[in-house]
Amino acid sequence: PCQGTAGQPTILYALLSPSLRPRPSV
Amino acid sequence: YPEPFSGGPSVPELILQLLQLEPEEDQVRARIVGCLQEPAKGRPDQPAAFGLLCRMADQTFISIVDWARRCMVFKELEVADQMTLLQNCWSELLVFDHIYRQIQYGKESSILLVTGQEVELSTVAAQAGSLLHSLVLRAQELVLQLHALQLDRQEFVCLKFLILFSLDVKFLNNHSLVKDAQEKANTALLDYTLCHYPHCGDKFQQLLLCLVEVRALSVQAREYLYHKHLGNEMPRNNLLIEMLQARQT
Repeated sequence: PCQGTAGQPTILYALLSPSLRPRPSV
Repeated sequence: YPEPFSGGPSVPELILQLLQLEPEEDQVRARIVGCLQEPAKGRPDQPAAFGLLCRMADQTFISIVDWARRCMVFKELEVADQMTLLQNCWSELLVFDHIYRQIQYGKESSILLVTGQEVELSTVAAQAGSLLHSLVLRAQELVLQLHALQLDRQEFVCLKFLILFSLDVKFLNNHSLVKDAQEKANTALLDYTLCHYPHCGDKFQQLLLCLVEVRALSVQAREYLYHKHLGNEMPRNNLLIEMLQARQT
């Protein structure tokens, strides 16, 4: 559930995942 | 409107904690206005106002994710469960956020955007298209309904928490934690309404019925977004479209 259709982490995953903080801009 | 009630022995602990987590509207507004002032990465062929609205909605949802991440129980869940919960309720949280802003704003002939801009309903009727216009009008009806019910800030934060945890636990890995959160929030809302609105014995049920309308409105909002998406009118890398697609898969 953490992957987008193209196999990339979704924006939501990036917002939630502690390892990917700080948040990306959208 | 009822004055915000900041505490006291008769306010359930869960609601007191949720009040403390509630972001300041001024800070949210400042952050979003700042983001919107950055150069847009949208489509050059897109109307500027619509592109701005899309970015505004994205940024509003990011604020909601920020709030959820700080929420008790939610912050203890693994990311997969967090995503499942938000994919279930993202549009309802956005609708409810809009509704409560209008309740605080208190005007019937215009709406208040998260950026602080006021938009006359006549302008919406003239410029927004029939789908968005009907959505805004339906939302205004719910605003009136909740205003008549005297929805206060304590109830708002508790209902928001209930929306966040509204998914059937069978879809989640951590059943017990979420089930516990659902039960505590329901109990807190029931206790609060009985204690603070004893003259209105069925306020708890009335509020839950309003959540049914929030859900119906959110379905209509998602249909509107999908319509725009099919018409190739949404900006690229739009968070809400990603949420829409995640929910449909």
